Amino acid sequence: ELSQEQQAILSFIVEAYQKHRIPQDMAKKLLQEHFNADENFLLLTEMATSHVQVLVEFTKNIPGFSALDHEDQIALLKGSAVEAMFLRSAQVFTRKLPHGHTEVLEDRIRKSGISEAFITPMFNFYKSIGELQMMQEEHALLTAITILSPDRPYLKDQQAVERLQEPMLEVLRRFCAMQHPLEPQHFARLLGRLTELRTLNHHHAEMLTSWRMS
Amino acid sequence: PASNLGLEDIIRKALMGNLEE
Repeated sequence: ELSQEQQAILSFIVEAYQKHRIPQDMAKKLLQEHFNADENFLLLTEMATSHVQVLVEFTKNIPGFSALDHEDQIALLKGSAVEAMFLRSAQVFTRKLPHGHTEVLEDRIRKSGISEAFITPMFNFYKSIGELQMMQEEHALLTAITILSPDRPYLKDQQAVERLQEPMLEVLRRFCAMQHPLEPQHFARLLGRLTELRTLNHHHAEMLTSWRMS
Repeated sequence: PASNLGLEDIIRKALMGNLEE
């Protein structure tokens, strides 16, 4: 079971995760309007910017984050933005959307000029997240855990970050045990996705370069 | 537009609460 304090952390994190999301009108634009390649590029860029702004608002709600050194806050966000973005996008692709919406989204991304070599691992990741049938609580906690990675570049006080990440890991571990009693590997599988995210993050800079050139 | 800003600029602005700029 979760302690009262752990339950409070979980509710708080989930509420913040649900509250801070990309504005609906922007998401609608992505589905409803037709764009040429340049406008497509601009829209995806605006979405990425919005993703980062939403991520920062969510992160401010993670218990203890605001008390961290200001430059360390930036190092954590810079280091995790891409991973958190892929995690949030994975949720879009695994949710049951109205008929045809997933295809429109996938088509738009495939026609954005990003090279196939980067698109395939991205959709493989979305698929592997989909297989886990993650609950909203797991998404919110995993995002918080990703942000609070103590090994990000330029981080000065790693121990302070570890102290914030550990309780989140424990809440996720217990939550998994409660929700998936017949799948003892579920928690380990979730953490395994973080390793995949690292790989995507690693290739992201390369992907952007190829996209810009294209 | 925000899309011309780098990742760090967007983070710094958002941390300071200047989303409207």
